[in-house]
Amino acid sequence: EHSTDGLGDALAIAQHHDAVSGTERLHVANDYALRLSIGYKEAEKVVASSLAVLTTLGNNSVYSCPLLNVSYCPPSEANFTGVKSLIIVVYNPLGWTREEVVRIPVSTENVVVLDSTGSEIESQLLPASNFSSLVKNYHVKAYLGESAVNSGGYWLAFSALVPPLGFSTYIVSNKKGRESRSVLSSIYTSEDF
Amino acid sequence: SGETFEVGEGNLVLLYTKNDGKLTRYSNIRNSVSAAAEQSFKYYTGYNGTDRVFQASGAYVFRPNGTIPINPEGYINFTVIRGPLLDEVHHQLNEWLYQVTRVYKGKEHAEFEYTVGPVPVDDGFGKEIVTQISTGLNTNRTFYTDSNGRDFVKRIRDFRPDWELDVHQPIAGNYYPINLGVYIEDESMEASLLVDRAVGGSSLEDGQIELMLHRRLLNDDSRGVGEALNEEVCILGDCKGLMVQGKCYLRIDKLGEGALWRRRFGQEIYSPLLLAFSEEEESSWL
Repeated sequence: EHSTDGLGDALAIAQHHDAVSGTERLHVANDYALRLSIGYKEAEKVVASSLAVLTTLGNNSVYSCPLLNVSYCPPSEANFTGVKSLIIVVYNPLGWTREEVVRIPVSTENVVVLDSTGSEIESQLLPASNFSSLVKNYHVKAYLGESAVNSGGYWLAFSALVPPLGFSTYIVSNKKGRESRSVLSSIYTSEDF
Repeated sequence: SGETFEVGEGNLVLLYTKNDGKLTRYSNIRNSVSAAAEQSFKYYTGYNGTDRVFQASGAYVFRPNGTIPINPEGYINFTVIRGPLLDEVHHQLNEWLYQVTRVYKGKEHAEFEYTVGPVPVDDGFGKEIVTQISTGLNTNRTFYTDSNGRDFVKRIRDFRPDWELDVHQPIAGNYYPINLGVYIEDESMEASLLVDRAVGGSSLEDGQIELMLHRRLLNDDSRGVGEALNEEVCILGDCKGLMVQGKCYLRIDKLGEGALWRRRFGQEIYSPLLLAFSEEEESSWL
């Protein structure tokens, strides 16, 4: 019922020399962006259903976060406390193993990160700067017409090891009942120096 | 200690001055590479004009009319965040320019994440914002830029291999498109700067690399587009200039050891890890 055709069309149109070089008019740039966005949303559903099958998440909803770069990601910022845990599927589209630090916005510091075997892995919490909150609100307002769910909060960073052309699964869980939790970063301002 | 402080828990260590938070040195403990590395920001004011008089800077034409440094005296307010996986240095240069520098424990490159905009144009001038990385490398007017992500091509300042170049625009005349990155080298080291998007760039002085991060211009350059490169986002009738956020990555290697990283890591920039999220009951996810 879903396809990647819309994204294919949008990408094809964006091959025009004006799109490539940025010499299109503003209303045309906006049209390129709109078509890419429509294509992305459609393709996102294909990817979500594919990942749900691969990871045996079954009927659970799978989300991507296109505004993750401005720390807007409702699934990870939600209060996944109590019995629910946040599942993160990390897919590697390249043909070699990669180990990289993954960063997601969270609203609480009481979290731990577990790998797919249930073992806790090292993670770090970085406070969101005032400026990044400003940027987040700017984009969320501009593109979604609404205010950001949480300004401030934290970035949760952990190291993901992902096989070639494959995926790894990580779980972010409430720290309740656990001895350790994610390490809060140390902060020094220019005055400290 | 002394006048500087270190950032980075792994092989890569960046040195910053304590009094103004400026980057001064790049050191890789693993391969004993250590080089001066300074970063600065500036903007070029765009020519206001027509196609006949004072050719304007616009979508097609890059024609700077003056160079204005941004906070040349240093960054008064900066913040350092340290942790087990990565360290960050936050610099707020002014109201519309912010940069986070990251050093990951397991990586040997520095990551710069810049946020630029909305660029103010109340003074009647369009602006083209650039950053420069200056090293001590003796590059003899030579630098290398990619060709649409493919081979790196040798560029020589104020020179073309196949015709006699008469330089009228010393900045724009030496600018090249950057899709993957740019690097410089001397007899012992090479410094590479990779990008996550298409930008313009150059090496206007020996040992230095320059990237253009954002452009906001007020005049049509009369080359066909028919409007100024003045992109805006409007929310309920309130229009502001575009805000851009991007990354570039710096690594300094011994001569001949940078090419592998440029190819491999360039591919990783182009094909980042994809994330998807779901939720599950604590007891059932295993």
